[in-house]
Amino acid sequence: SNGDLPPTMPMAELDHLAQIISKSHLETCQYLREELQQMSWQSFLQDEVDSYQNKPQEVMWQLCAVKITEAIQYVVEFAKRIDGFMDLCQNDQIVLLKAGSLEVVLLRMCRVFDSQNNTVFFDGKFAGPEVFKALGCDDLIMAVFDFAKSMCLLHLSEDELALFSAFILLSADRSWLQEKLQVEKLQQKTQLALQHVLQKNQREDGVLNKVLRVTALRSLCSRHTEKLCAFRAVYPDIVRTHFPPLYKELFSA
Amino acid sequence: KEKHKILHQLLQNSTSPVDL
Repeated sequence: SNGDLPPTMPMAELDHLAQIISKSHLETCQYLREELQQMSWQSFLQDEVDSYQNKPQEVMWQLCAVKITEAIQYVVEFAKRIDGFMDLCQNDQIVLLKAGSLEVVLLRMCRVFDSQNNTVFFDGKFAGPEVFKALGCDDLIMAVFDFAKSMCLLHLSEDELALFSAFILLSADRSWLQEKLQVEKLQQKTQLALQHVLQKNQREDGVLNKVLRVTALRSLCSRHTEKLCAFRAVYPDIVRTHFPPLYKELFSA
Repeated sequence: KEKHKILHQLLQNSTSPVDL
């Protein structure tokens, strides 16, 4: 509902906020679109696919944990550059990042996803879902690929994706927030800026679709946590000694 | 704080993967 939104925000302020968030997104997006386009023909060859598929489960899990952690470091940097984020208390910064950083990684995945070939940029080349077979999480991988494909269909511009990512990161309904009201204000401002940009881009009819995707994002992230729990139950030492400390802080605590 | 040491460090750091 828009009932709780501040009635108006000056157009110039909305533009300014959209510009800052868009700039922060571009500065921290890990790969530029042009770089990705140049690499788009580089898919894994069959023997490379075989080599990923033949890796022991724990080795593939570790590799994916490292890649996710790298992507999350860029999301943390994005968060730091969102107007007002660093003014929140540290507890809330941590709560928002713990709950939202993987969701933003998944949102950003549409930038590194090739819908035509159903491949995603991973470990230097474009990989299909079969590359991740050794993880033993086919259902989750399929769901992630389907999500990326559905995001790609929206053809979000960089500024729309930037604002949507910030909107997700600033979700005021996360558990354990201490200053919920302040987060709510930031999220509302971001939502207004997103609506403003969508209207400017003549795409206001897509807002609802995008907001609905929040449920899908949350479900993917909780499924990731479940899979990690199951993996950790079998390989507790691998997680403890070989997984990136940041990944453990975010998902394993 | 101890539980989220790395996150705290990343939030405090002025250097980032973006600058490296």
